[in-house]
Amino acid sequence: GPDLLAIERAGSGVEVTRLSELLHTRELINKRSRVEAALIKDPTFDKTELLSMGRVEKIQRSLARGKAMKRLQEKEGWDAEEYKIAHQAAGEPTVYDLHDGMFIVTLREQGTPEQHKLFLEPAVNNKIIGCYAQTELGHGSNVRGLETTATWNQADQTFIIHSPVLTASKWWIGSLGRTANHAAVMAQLYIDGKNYGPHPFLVQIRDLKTHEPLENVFVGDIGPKFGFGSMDNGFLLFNQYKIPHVNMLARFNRVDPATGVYKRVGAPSLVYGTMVWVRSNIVLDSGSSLARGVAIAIRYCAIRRQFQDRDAEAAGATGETPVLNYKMVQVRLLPLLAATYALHFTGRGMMEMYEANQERMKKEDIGDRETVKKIRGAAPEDLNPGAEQLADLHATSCGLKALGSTIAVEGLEMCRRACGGHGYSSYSGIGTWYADYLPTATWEGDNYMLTQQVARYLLKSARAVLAGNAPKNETTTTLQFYLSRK
Amino acid sequence: DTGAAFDVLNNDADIVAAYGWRTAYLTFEALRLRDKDHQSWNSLLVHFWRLSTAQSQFLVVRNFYDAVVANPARVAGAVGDVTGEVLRDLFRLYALQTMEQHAADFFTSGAVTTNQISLARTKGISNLLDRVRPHAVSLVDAWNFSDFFLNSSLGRSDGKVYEDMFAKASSNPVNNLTFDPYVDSPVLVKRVAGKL
Repeated sequence: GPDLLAIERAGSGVEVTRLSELLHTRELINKRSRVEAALIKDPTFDKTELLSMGRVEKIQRSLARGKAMKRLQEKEGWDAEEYKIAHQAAGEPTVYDLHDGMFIVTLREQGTPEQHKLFLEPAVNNKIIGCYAQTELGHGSNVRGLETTATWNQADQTFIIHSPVLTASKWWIGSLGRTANHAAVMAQLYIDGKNYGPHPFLVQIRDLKTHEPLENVFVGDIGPKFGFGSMDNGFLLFNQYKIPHVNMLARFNRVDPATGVYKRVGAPSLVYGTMVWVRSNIVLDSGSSLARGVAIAIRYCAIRRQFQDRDAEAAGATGETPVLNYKMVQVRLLPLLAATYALHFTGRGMMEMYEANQERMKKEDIGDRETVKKIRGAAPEDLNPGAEQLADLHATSCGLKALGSTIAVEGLEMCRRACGGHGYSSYSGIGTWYADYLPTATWEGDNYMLTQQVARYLLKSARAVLAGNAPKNETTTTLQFYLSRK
Repeated sequence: DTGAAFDVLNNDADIVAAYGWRTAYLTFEALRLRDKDHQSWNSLLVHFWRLSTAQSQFLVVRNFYDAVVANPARVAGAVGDVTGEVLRDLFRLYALQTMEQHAADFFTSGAVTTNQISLARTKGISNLLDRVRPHAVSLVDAWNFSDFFLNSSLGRSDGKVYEDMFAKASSNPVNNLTFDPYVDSPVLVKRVAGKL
């Protein structure tokens, strides 16, 4: 093995260090080294036993690893990027992932300054631990179909959170099963019998001292699943559960406590910006996620010798052939190797577009209130004329998230199978990673569902091109070029 | 001479343009089906999936082109001439392989001919596999994954695949169980201290 890889490396003129720096930057590479060195020193992050653990042991271990990682973050002074690197290097999700990745983000994006003081600060300091409770047992990605209700009660100025039917149970909520003591709950807002659609509410669900569920809250873990064994995914039901007025996250919409009147106060196009950011990250990560499997499979196939090349045998050669020399292996692995680079550069381009758009939105105050009045449930391109670039970005992020994660998911399985029998061993390093990566094809929009968003945007762009009133962007330029040349 | 809109076998910019052409063709086809033929949204979902996939593949190919092909001097300055050329081979391999897998769309749209697809398959992709093969290990090394990160016997950077497989198998906890295989015995299994 060692000699064979050395021969492979010696036979290539690729400048590995410079290429690494092109992909990641020297600064990121150094950060990775520092973070991994800290993890390796801590026995909590030893990976020897992980692959033989059952679900219950995994969850217990995940809690220990999660706590250790948060302590290390403080001790080492890691920034957000270094903390993310630590998560990736640790090899498994921890029970705090949704607290860090969704709960805090939701509070930050959708809370008012007053709510930041009340909820965000303790969340950031891990004084309260939360999750983002949107999905329900009977409703996956369709947020408008949610059944949990939040009814405004003018008499004592509270909201009553209630799960009217079994299918209203929050389900699949990461970090909810056993970890969270708070939840950002999406519920249908009712005022005087009128439905105002789904809105976010901050709800305490467990006692901060005993960690027992509070009265009229029914909460627990949903059980074993494919991959993600180290995460507690939860269910949650409410029985006429009261929360104070201040617990409705009110950056964009609020209820006047004195009059009970519903008001819009912000620009929901910024929420679309968050979704675009999350999906852009998925695109960027899809390249490196696939590269994990490709790196393993290519190194192994360069070492593994099996059978003899038929023509070489006829020419009198002896010895077995490196598996990677077979065209049937090359055609499966080398295009995937190319795809890792393609996705990485695409993800980087996507992030640059996102950042440029955020800058532009800040300058132009996109989502002006005049237009916002009209747009309950509207798509981003309908928000106002200035949001066209966001619409393009939204569609692009939907389509690329779907394509990138599909390529990575299917590619990882291809890599595992290219490793032959040993690909089935957990020690290959691909199977467990594949199982943990697989949900990416479903969360943040199911990959098949998302394609409708892209098609809707393209159809709208095509109509605008035919009508002669299309905004100038890459999509419309491509469509116009086709019309002019076909 | 190509008999099609684009020379995808000899011109990298034409590869990108062919992807854009195919997307535009599928877009106007979907528009016709929806607005003129008044087909239901549900009946068009499969077409929409194909359209979205085409659009996203176009964006991936265009981004990859911009990063490694459009400005060869910049790439060579960053990674050297040899590596720059290997990256351009990776671009062609990804773009032609994806095109070959979706050949029907490209052919139907008039972006390429069947002969071009056939040549891409028999010569283009096959030659590119030969060109990329010697650099495969270096190209995955450049991802800079540590052994701690990969946690893989097969993908160890030092190549000690079989030694590591054997060591991990030997020390796995199932080997610390003592089995009582006799069916009449009430004891099934117990843990014992000690190693294999």
